[in-house]
Amino acid sequence: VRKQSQITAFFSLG
Amino acid sequence: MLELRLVQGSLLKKVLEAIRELVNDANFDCSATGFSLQAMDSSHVALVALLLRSEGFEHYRCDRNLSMGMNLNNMAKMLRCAGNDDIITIKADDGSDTVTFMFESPNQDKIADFEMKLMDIDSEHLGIPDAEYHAIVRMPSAEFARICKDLSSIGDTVVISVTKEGVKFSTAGDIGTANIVCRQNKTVDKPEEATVIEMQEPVSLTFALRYMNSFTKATPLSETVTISLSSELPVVVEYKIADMGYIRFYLAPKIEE
Repeated sequence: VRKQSQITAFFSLG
Repeated sequence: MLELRLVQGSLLKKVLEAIRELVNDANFDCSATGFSLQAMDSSHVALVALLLRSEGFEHYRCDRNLSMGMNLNNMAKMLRCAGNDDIITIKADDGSDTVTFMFESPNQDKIADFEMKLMDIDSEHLGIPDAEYHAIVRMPSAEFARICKDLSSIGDTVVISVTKEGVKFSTAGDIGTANIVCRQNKTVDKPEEATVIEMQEPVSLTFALRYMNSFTKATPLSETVTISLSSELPVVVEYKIADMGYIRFYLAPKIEE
């Protein structure tokens, strides 16, 4: 099963 | 006080058409560097980053950093009232809750100003680290748009795989499957027609086609598109904007559970 990841999982809040 | 005069006003019209489907409301940031925007779609799956450098404007006055919240559909409505050859000037006073778009026809016989209400937008600004990409594909933007459109009539997701053989776009759906391979092709009449693949190592990632199709709304901005891929990193789909800057779309991959 492929799950849609979120962009916020890769880039830090800055 | 902010006053930005863009002779090639059509660029701003195209920028709005490129992002308004993905993002509803966004803050435009104005600084000495330029006019920029970073915004996520409502599902936080994709991110758009725009930069129009100050040097690209005929006149660029920005006394202090300013962030202007705008509804992109409303902004697009106003910019659609500008002619394609019009010069567009963006004006705002410090502390004002409006922005003015001024449109001048090339021979100065028609001048219009449209004032739009600004809005307060709470947006999270993400830090995007520099990444080494496993593969970078540059290809004609119209070709990429055609591929995304064609595949989305078959399936919902696209697998983008880069190998020494070329770049492969694959999908599968209820009616069947589709694979489109583009080989490196540098022997073309014009450099913008080339497909160029720089590969450090093979990479294969899966993405939602709905977002890819939305990114291709930026096709009128650039003859070429650059797709940067690394394992388990968001893909970067970049359209250069003449000598002024870029619009970059980042899309999170689908990940095996």
